[in-house]
Amino acid sequence: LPDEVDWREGGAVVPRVKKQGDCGSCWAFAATAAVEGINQITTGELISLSEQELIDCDRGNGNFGCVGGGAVWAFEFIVRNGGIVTDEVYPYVGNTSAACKAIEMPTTRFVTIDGHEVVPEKDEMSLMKAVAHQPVSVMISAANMSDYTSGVYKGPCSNLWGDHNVLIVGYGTSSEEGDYWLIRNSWGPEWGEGGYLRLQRNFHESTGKCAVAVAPVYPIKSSSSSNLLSPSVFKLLLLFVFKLVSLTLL
Amino acid sequence: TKSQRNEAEVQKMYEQWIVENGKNYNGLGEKERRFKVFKDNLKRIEEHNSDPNRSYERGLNQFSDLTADEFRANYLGGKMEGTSVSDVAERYRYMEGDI
Repeated sequence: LPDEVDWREGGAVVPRVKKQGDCGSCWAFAATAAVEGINQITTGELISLSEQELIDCDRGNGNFGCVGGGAVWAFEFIVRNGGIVTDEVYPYVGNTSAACKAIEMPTTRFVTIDGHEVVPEKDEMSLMKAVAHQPVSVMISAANMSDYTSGVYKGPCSNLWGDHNVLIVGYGTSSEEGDYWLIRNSWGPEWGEGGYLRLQRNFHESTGKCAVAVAPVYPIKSSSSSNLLSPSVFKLLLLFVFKLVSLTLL
Repeated sequence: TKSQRNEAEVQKMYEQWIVENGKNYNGLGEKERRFKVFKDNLKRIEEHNSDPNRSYERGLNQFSDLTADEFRANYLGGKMEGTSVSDVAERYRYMEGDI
């Protein structure tokens, strides 16, 4: 496996570090970032996606807006929903006051996934192999990380199962502090290392440091699953092509 | 040492932090209450950063006037149910010698 991976250099991470504000919507940011990553890796297009659509529309199946949730259920919603739109069309407001907006899918760009899978739990080597292929959503126990500014975080950790959903976008080794996971957070670019955290990797506990290896999950997407044209626009195009062909035949 | 900063100096840091982070407190006494929390957080930061063996730095930021409970209530939100990890896949299972 490569010694170092950084999907930001690979172009699979939206450069703007997003900010959840005082809303417990970390799960939505971890979900959109994971889908942005796999979509770029399979289609070459980096498209910034809508957390607010998840907050407003993915309700009750494990996710509860600003109260909390998990990216794993957001992936299931995105499959059921037939895709997720961009945050340009459905911008983030950071609260759950609005109802789910019925987005005009025919004219809107959206991204689809085929499902999700879970990395073998409590196995940092398998997690490393997964991250070498794509960004991976994880739960970490982050209650003690509010004033982290730089370096490789080695604790204290607030619990053993995780309370904050983030995205691993790479890994590496620091000469002074050893192996680390490179983690994208959703507390804005002023927090941590430009919005990112480096968390100790290859911890002697199988759970990983701060529960990072307890339940890593990633979206799956085959390169064939198109996602830039919605079905109805596709039909319109098909109709148009038939029209053209029939006109030329007449 | 830094941790024996006098009150006036911490107060000055607090005023500067308020400007930098665009804070404005409405409730009566809210600013003073927040100052106490800010002082506790600053103390924790300086204690941590004074450890020569530390592997990371702590510092003042947008959360520095929040208690640990307030921070936890507003900015975490990850929920984990055992059921959600039922579909563990073999795709990325690491085998010795994997390239």
